[in-house]
Amino acid sequence: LDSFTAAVYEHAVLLPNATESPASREEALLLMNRNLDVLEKATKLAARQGAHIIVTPEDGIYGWVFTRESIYPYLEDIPAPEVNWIPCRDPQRFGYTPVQERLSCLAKDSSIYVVANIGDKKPCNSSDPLCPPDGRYQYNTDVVFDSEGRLVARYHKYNLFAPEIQFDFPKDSEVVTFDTPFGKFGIFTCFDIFSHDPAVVVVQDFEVDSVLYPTAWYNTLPLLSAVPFHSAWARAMRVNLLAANTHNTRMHMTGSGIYSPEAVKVYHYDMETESGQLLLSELRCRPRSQPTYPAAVDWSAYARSVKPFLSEQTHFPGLIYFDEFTFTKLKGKTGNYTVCQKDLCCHLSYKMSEKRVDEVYALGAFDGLHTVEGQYYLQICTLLKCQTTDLRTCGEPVGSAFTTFEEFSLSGTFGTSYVFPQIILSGSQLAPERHYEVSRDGRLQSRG
Amino acid sequence: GAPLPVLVMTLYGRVFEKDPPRLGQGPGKLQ
Repeated sequence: LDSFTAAVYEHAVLLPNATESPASREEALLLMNRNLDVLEKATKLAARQGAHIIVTPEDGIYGWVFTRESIYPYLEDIPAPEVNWIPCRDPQRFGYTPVQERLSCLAKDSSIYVVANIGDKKPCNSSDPLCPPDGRYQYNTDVVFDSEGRLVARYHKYNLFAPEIQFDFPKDSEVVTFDTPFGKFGIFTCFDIFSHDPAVVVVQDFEVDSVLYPTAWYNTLPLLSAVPFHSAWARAMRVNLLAANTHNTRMHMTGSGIYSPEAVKVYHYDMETESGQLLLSELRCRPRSQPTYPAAVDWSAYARSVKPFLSEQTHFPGLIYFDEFTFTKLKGKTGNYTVCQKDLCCHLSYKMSEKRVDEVYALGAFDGLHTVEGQYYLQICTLLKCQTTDLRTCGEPVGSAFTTFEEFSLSGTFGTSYVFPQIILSGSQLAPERHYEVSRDGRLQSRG
Repeated sequence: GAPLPVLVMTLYGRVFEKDPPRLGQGPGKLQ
């Protein structure tokens, strides 16, 4: 196949009621089956529309508010795919596995690959010094069943998010890939996307064509919203990314999409309703073989080639998601600015359609270790609208803007080749690719 | 190119060599 139809379902997860004591196995299965009823409908609809594969979200079967004890009734023993198992045909082979049986039958009956996120339990004992006191490991696990219902992939999430106390870390990062008639696939989960292992490794060393990406992402403006961040990752890593998010407006969870290296094919962002959403799009099986495959970018080439713009500017600090940026205010309708922090210098040239007195923009730079809800080292150049005209609000979430930019060019002296370009427009919409481009020497710039 | 109502324009770089051994740790939200 040259192309395939991908499906992603943003699912409004039915969450278990908060109870004092853990649910019984029967109650747990009842809740999971209610979620699987919804996912089944979406999968059948996707299959009817010709989809080859459907991705459903992380925690999509039972939710995310658990302790180690309370999630136990929801867990099953999930074997390694090497056992060549079709649960729909042989449901008893690995004990009590109703969820795997149902997912397998759904894939088999609808002739579609089904990707889901469930929980794996593995017994251990005192001979294993790392064995938890309750005698078992519990893993946040992605599973993939092929169109015959065979278990073809199992991935244990490596980079657990700080609140995920119900799960254990695998001893090592797993790189899980599998081949299909429509390309080579990798898979990892949510917070893993910040990582080198497995996220970069699965793309660069294992050269997958597409990545399956179940996630339960809550949006944090201005820099960590699902659709902008995930589409930027797909663009920079130059692979297809099938991102299925959970849907919960109270927790700002929304933002699913099907992203190709060249463009955002389709995305969904909905803070208005409590409904799930099925997305479909056609993708190239092997993006690297396409003439339109984006060239590699040398992200610091341009920025290192120009002298810093030393216009009259004052710097001030501002926090974005607990990281202290160095900011400078954009004073005029047009101009050139440079702001630096440690080894990183960010250059901006811009021209606004008009300079509004009621809106303020700032250019910011951050070069440091982020340490909240995870620890990872960032180098960021950002142009953003401040929440009000008070410079102390620069970095706070902003949802709308009336100032329009006719021309812009943003670049930075990055010490990394992993830079993810984002442009978010008013209303948290993505900027269409026809309006901007990334030059090979590292400028995120307006077209034309 | 049409004028764009920009909220945020970002180049978000990750420097993996400077990461701690595991991302999924952290002191939690400072609230």
